[in-house]
This record gives sequence, structure tokens and C-alpha cells, in this order.
Amino acid sequence: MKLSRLEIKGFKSFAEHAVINFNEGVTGIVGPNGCGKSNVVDAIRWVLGEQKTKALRSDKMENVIFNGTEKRKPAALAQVSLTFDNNRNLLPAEYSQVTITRRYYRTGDSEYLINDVRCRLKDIHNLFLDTGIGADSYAIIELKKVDELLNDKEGSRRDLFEKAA
Amino acid sequence: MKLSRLEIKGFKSFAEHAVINFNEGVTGIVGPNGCGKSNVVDAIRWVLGEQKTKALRSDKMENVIFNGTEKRKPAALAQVSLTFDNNRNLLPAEYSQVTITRRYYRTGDSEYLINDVRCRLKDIHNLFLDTGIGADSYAIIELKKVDELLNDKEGSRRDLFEKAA
Amino acid sequence: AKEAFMEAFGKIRNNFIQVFRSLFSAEDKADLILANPENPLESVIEITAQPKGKRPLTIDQLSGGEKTLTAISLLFALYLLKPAPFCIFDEVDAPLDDANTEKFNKIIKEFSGESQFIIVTHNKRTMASADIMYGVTMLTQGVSSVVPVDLREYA
Amino acid sequence: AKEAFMEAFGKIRNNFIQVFRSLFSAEDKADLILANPENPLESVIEITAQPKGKRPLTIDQLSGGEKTLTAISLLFALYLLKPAPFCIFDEVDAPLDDANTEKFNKIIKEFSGESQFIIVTHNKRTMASADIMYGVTMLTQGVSSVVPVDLREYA
Ligand SMILES: Nc1ncnc2c1ncn2[C@@H]1O[C@H](COP(=O)(O)OP(=O)(O)OP(=O)(O)O)[C@@H](O)[C@H]1O
Ligand SMILES: Nc1ncnc2c1ncn2[C@@H]1O[C@H](COP(=O)(O)OP(=O)(O)OP(=O)(O)O)[C@@H](O)[C@H]1O
Ligand SMILES: [Mg+2]
Ligand SMILES: [Mg+2]
Repeated sequence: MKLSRLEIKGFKSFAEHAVINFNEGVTGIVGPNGCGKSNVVDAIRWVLGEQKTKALRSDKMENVIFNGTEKRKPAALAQVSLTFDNNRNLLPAEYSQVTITRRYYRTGDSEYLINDVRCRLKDIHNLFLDTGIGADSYAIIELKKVDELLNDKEGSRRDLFEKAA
Repeated sequence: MKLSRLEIKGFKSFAEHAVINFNEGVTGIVGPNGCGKSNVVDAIRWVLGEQKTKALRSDKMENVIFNGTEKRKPAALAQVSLTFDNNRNLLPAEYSQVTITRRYYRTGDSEYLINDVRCRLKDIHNLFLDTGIGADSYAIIELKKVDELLNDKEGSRRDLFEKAA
Repeated sequence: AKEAFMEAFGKIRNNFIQVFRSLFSAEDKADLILANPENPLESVIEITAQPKGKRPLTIDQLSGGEKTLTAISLLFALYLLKPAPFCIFDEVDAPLDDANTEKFNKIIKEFSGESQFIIVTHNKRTMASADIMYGVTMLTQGVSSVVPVDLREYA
Repeated sequence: AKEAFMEAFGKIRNNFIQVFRSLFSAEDKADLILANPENPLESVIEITAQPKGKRPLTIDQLSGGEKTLTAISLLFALYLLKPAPFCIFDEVDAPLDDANTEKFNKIIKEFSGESQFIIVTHNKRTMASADIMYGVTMLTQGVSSVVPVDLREYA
């Protein structure tokens, strides 16, 4: 299961449609403070099914929708799509490429799609069962997580062991 | 009140006597991870009278004494001396130079000296009253303090305002 | 005591907005607000910051580097009210990008006529901005020692 | 379930010691210990680490950079048991000095044959070690956009 492409529109600071293509190996993401790098990481977490708004640095889910600037109106919805090459058949789908899409509307409605077919959030979670990725994976790490591991905050070490074991 | 010299021996990783001379302007402290830079900051906090072991990254005061390596025995005491030029007569002493010294013995005994004369910890605290420095000053800052300020942990913002006001 | 605090608070607030604008940009908005103005001696102190046209609802929505700069603005706002004879920063520049590191070093240089600044850092730009540098090292395993560093290699 | 956990724990522990030694040095000691071996499914998991001849009583006594490297060792220990198809690190290299940054990049390079690694960083050395780079920028105030970056300027 190889990441192929990430598309973001209306999610946090990504008011405009943005695309990142992933290759083999090491991809660096760089830029000045506040330009949106961690928002890219949040977008990946979110489309994989993260429900804890705190893990998305937000109080409520509505805060992930682009909330406007002095010169631009807020967006009506946030959308993120992540496409995988199913090259090791880790994903239980018959397709060679799998695209998951998540939308959240300011009205509070949510939509989830796998290869453009509507599904439930549960289906997205199930897609990644046992692959080591998904919400709160040991594969998505920031310094806050490093601190939690070192302080063993709320048994965070335990959690991670059980996910990997 | 200008910092003139810091002397450390037996405090944390400073098993050997170490001296830092301070000049005007900006002094950089550099070196690899784990070599002792933050220990220098801890030493300054400690000699100024810090009593909260947590602020010294220790469980108990005994942990600030050099605790030995595979090849070297632990020290029996920790000692730090900090010398000031009393150039603005901020310090209520008749001297032009003031040296404060703090010792802690593994037996649990403490000694405090001002210009080589034994005094109480209280006298050291009083020396810095209203100067903006001392334990938990807004003038000694690490990233942990930055986080506390941003999260306003336990009214840390309030505390700092009252110290400065 | 209440007036004394309110007067100090007013000055700190002005300093904060001024330093914030020098670390971010001149048109950026920021403020310090007493959550409970009737009870200033007990009130929580709120920080709002809106750099570069953004509209975060709270400072929690800012990025890592933006938050650090906002906290630094507050610390210097307090400092300007009552300058401490020396200030120590331990790796506070770690979350900052190159441009913001330069701004941080510049403001320290400005105040370094008034106070001594001791900066622990891994950042080469910050090192280049120091007047004098000490290297801490462990030549013997587990035992620290201090050596002066020749700055000409770094400037 | 208890045996399954104990078996996984044993492997993670061995991985941890191995990765720790490659990030620190070959003679350094580290361990993962079940605080309550009779009750492995509920027990707290303790970490001990003694790099370079030091004898810290707990990992809290280690320096900022040493703690980060120790946590990274644990994360890779888990990864080695069940390699995730991709790993994302957001500025995890910020507390590391040059030498440790190189080690961190080296171990990522080693595992990058197996998985994709996405590294958010401000660190020039880490950038030099990337195969491809994307720059995130805000050309319009408050609006992010992404551009590929030519790596030849950084290598
Ligand atoms: N819903 C939203 N709408 C618009 N902008 C948002 C929204 N949520 C967050 N932002 C903005 O996105 C910016 C943060 O971006 P991000 O955290 O990705 O920065 P970064 O590139 O990781 O920076 P750093 O290097 O400092 O960590 C903030 O300035 C914040 O105000
Ligand atoms: N009482 C003690 N006796 C001996 N060594 C100690 C003692 N207390 C702490 N140390 C050691 O000092 C080292 C930490 O030093 P310090 O925190 O100053 O590092 P640093 O230079 O700030 O590193 P970094 O760049 O990673 O922040 C640790 O390795 C720790 O084991
Ligand atoms: Mg970030
Ligand atoms: Mg340190």
C-alpha cells in the first residue's frame, strides 16, 4: 500500500485546491512558520478517519474548514482525498488504486467515499485495520507525541504497544 | 547588576570544576546533545535559590549532585558560585562585587554564602527581590515555559505578570 | 493594589502589541485581555493573535513557530516593563524558521545593551549573532567541561 | 492473548535495544521493562536508557535531545515489528544536534526502501537527505499552496 496522491481543498489553510504526489523513499515538506506544513499532516490524519478534534489541534470539527481571511470568505466545506496504490494487496479491495475521500460541511454533515462510492466512516477505519496506519497510529509522530511517550501520559505507551502487537 | 562569573563543581554532570566568564552583550552556549548546556541553566537557577526540584528536572534535591559514571565515583556535594558586579547598586550590599554560593551535601545538609559569609537561603532570596531575577523568573526561559505560557497552565501567565508588575 | 496592577497591565499590553508587530509584521493584530475586568487581581489573562491576515479563533490554532513567537512577544513585553539584568533562553529558537530566527536574534541584540543575554542554542544563525560563545563538551564520558569558542568560525 | 503480547513485547524490546545502540553507540545500555510482569496486559511499560557511560536514575534526567532519540528508538522498535506502509514525522528533529540529525536521517534512509517517509522539517541537513521535497507557502495571505522544490539547491 503505497501513498500516491493527496488532494486538499477547504481544509484549514488550504482554501485553494492543493496536490501532493508521493514517490518512493523520503519526501521532505518544508516552508516558513505558519505556512501550512502541519496542516498537511492533519489532513492525512483526518482523511484516515481521525475523530478526536484535539489530535487535529481543534476544539470542534467545524474548525477544520477554512475559516476565511481578511480578504477571503470562509469555505462551506473541507475535503481531503488520499490515493493509494494497492501494490501489496494490503487493502481489501479489488482495485489497484484506492482513493478515500472525506468531506465535512459547515452544516455539520459528513461524507465518506471509497473510490467515489459513498460509505460510512467505519468502512474507512476497516480498510486500514492491522496495517499500522489509521487514527493515532505510531506512524504519525510530532514532538507532542514524543513528549507523551516519554511521560507515558495516560498510558500512551501501552496504547502504542497494543497497536503494533 | 552584571553577571561576572559562574563556577560549578559537583553539580549534575559537572564533576570537574568549570568556569564561565560573562561579558556584556550576548553569550552563546553551544555543544552536542547531552553535554551539559541545560545543566548550566539549572546551576544558575539553583544558586539563585530555586527550591522546586521539578524546575531543576529532578525528583529530589540529592539528584543535583554528580551521581557518577561507569568510571568515576559520585560526588559528595554540589557547589555553584555566581559572581555579580554590583554596578548599579541594585544589590543591597556595600561591595562592588557580590558572590553567592550554594552547597548541597549528599547527607542532606545545605550551605549558603554571600561573599564567603554563611547566610540563610532567605538572605539570597532577599538579595534579588524586585530585580526580576530569582527562582521562576520571567528572565529564564525554556520551551517548556513557552508551552506553559501558551496553555496558561495553572495560572502561569498570572504569576509572571505579578512578578513583573 | 488594583490600580497598580491595572497600570502595569496597560503598559505590558502596549509592549506586547509593539513587540508582536516587530516579530510578525506592522499591520498584524494581537491583544492581551482581562477575562474578568471587574476582578483584575484574580482574572485570567487571555492572549489573542492574528498574524498575516489570518483569523484563528484562539492561539491554539496558530502553528508551532507562530505560538513560540507570540509567547516570546509576551516575555519581552514583561521584560520591557521591568528589565531583568540578565535573560537566559534555552533552545527557544528550535521551532523557528530562518527568517523568524533572525528577528528573534535582532530583538535580543537590541536589548543586549541594557541586559546580558545568555542563549543556549543548536542554531547556526543564532550562534553567528552572539558576541562571545562557550562550548560545553564531554571529553570524559559523562563529565561536562566548558571551553571558550572562537567566534570567527561562525560569523 | 497474554502469550501473544509477551512474544510481541520480547521482539519490540530487542528492536529497541538495537535501534538505541545505532542512534547512540554500540556499548550503550537501554531496556524496556514490564513494571508488573505477572499482569502483562495491564502493566505499565518502563523505559531505561544509559547513553555514553551516564547513569541517570530515570529517563527524565536525560537531556532534551537524548530523550527525543530514546523516544525515536522506541517508535522504530514498534515499526520494525509491524512496518507501516508510510511514516510521517513533523519536526521531530528540532531538538537534535547535527550529529544526531545525521543518525536520524540515516536510519530513515535505511527503512525508506520498505516504507515511504514524509518528513516535515526546518533542518537543512534533513532536507539534504530527502529524495523529493515539497515547499508549502502562503503566496496569498492566509492561503496555503504547495510547490515542488528543486533538491539540487539543498544537497
Ligand atoms: N480552519 C482554518 N482556516 C484557515 N486557516 C487556518 C485554519 N486552521 C488553521 N489555520 C492556520 O494555519 C496556520 C498553521 O499552519 P501549520 O500549523 O500547518 O503551520 P506550519 O507550517 O506547521 O508552521 P510551523 O513551522 O510553525 O510549525 C495557522 O496560522 C492557522 O491560523
Ligand atoms: N546528577 C547528575 N550526575 C551526573 N550526570 C547528570 C546528573 N544530572 C543530569 N546528568 C546528565 O547530564 C546530561 C544532560 O545534560 P543537559 O540536559 O545539560 O544536556 P544539554 O546539553 O542541554 O543537551 P540537549 O542539547 O539535548 O538539550 C544527561 O545526560 C544527564 O544524564
Ligand atoms: Mg508545524
Ligand atoms: Mg538542553
